[in-house]
Amino acid sequence: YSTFPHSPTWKKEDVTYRILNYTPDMLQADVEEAIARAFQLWSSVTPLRFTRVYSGQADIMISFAAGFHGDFYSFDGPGGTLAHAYPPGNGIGGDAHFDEDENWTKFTTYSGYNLFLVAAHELGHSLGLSHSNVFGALMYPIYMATDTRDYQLHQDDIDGIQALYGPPKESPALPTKAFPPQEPTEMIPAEAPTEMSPREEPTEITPSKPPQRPDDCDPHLTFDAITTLRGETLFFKDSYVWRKSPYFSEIEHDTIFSFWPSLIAGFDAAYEVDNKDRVLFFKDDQYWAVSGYSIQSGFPKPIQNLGFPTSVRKIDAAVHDQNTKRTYFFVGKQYWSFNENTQSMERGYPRKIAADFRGIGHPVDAALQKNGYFYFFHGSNQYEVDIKKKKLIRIMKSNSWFNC
Amino acid sequence: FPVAPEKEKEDMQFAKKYLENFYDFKEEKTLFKAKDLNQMSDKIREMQSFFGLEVTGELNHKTLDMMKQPRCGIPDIRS
Repeated sequence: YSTFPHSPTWKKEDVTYRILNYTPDMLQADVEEAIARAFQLWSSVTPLRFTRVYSGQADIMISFAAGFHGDFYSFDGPGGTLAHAYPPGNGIGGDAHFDEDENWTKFTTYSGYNLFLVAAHELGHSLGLSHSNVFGALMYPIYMATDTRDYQLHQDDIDGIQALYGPPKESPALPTKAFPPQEPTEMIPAEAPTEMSPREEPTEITPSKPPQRPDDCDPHLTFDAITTLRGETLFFKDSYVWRKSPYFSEIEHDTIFSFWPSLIAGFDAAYEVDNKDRVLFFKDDQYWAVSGYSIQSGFPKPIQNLGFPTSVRKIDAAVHDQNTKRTYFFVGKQYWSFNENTQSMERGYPRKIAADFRGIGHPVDAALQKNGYFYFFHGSNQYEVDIKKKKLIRIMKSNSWFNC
Repeated sequence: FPVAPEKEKEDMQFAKKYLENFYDFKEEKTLFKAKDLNQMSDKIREMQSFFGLEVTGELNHKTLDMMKQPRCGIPDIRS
């Protein structure tokens, strides 16, 4: 953890806060709850008590604004900087500003930022903490989409705030009200404060362990999805991706997180539309579009947007044919053909895979077009097919691309 | 990944602004381009070290990707 220069703190235990305005993205009551819960996180590990006021000057003034908003740190539109807050002090000291150009949400979703999580981080600044370089700590500078239903502060956060204010006295203080509120708002039903149990030996908080990393040359290796990307070929399995590049001889093996931290691993399918520098990832009934590392805004979208009937809840594999500008989607023993030019599913589909792809009589796990051939992966085997001649060329191990 | 060429310059500008915002990088308008690039490399090293990335001083894809993550607007390092 770290504190601001000269470690400014509030020289009192009773700190007031006021919510100056609201985001239209959420119900006012949800905004108030998120803020109150964020304060409760800090009051539960310090002697501090937070009281909401409804008028006049409070120690911590909370507001939503976009772009330039009266201080020297303008916001930057969607993404990038989400919010900022000032260390304890007079005037703007302690104040927390949230970028209204973001989509604020009550829960952790793909399509927005969880207000409770961001507010808890910013209020850490309002109390005097600066950033932590401990991955998983609340005061880590980067937003980590986390399940907040039973959110616990990282030991690093607790060490930092208690270095400034010490531990709580008897029981965690809950945010209280100073005046009869103008609008009746329900006090957040918090569990009765329990005696602060001596914390077990802090376990290092690490992201949930990804499944065991598969061995590149395991003859039983199977894949979830395969796609090209800017001349490289990416093979996906669970939370891992193998990268085969024409520029380097060895195969790089990474986590999907290291390329797209906000995408959930375990893709069902992926394909590249190379002339648009765009790769689409599919998981269950949603899909995302990325360009390099950047996830395009407005995603995820439902796969029905592509023309699938609601009866299709996920797809097994996808591959784009650069020659015909058609993308083939494989579901069970059938497949669809999608016209990338007209952005619509072609008529007369679905058709049986076996009818048009000789020798492929079973569901497809992943599909790839390379060197003029199609490669269909099923379990630990792949089938090389010349679709012009409608001929199965050969059958190989799925990981034959890894120079085993 | 291979970087689409027109993006390289754009990425450099983005990185400069990021380092100014969060790592107290000050681009001095010096005649000596090399000096300016060295200062930027130093700041890239600071940022890579903060996030536990391989400290190379180069704007590689992992570094750029980390810069593009949604984050708090408060600097990580301040003078």
